[in-house]
Amino acid sequence: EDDAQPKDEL
Amino acid sequence: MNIFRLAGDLSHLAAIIILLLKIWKTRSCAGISGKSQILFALVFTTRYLDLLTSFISLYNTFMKVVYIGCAYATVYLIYMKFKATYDGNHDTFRVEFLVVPVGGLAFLVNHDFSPLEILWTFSIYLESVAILPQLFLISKTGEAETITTHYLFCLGVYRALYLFNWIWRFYFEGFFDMIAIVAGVVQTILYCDFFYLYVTKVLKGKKLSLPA
Repeated sequence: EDDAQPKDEL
Repeated sequence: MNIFRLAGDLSHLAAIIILLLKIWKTRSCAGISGKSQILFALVFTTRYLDLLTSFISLYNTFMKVVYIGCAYATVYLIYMKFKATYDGNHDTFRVEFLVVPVGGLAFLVNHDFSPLEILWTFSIYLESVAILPQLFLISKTGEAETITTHYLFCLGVYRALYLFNWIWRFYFEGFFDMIAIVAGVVQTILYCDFFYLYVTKVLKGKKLSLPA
């Protein structure tokens, strides 16, 4: 499962 | 940043501004679901709490502030300034049927069980269905003003463009966020029926009206 990412998207 | 992402953001911005201007210029929010607008304000508020914790870019911060500001301005115009024109009798979608399950799902399916991450997940899930009160209102009244359909079109196109952005990012950056992608697909599908009506009616100069 993918990890939490910094949210650069809006 | 790629062209789909930028176009998506600008489409989103256009939608928000079209709606604000429509209400402001006509001094009326007839045909607009205040409930959907409250949900969008809630979406932006819960998603952009990271404004307080991390800086990503000037673009990122600027757009977030504009989206939040416009969302609350829209809610203010509907429920305060132009309250007399608000279509409350038709805006009867039960939002608790969206917010409660979405809140539960955000607790169960998320990337990380932390407050900010759960709120972000909540906002992603909620955004995917936040337009339902607006679509419900249109189905009840059976029609929508043309400017309202332009708003909905831009809002729907925004998430569709994000889907292309995610395909792009998967191929060129190996990036994917399953929560955002699944919710984004759901969100885009909800607009398909509307897209069909927009292309077959509004773009041919007719008003959007549904059969009785």
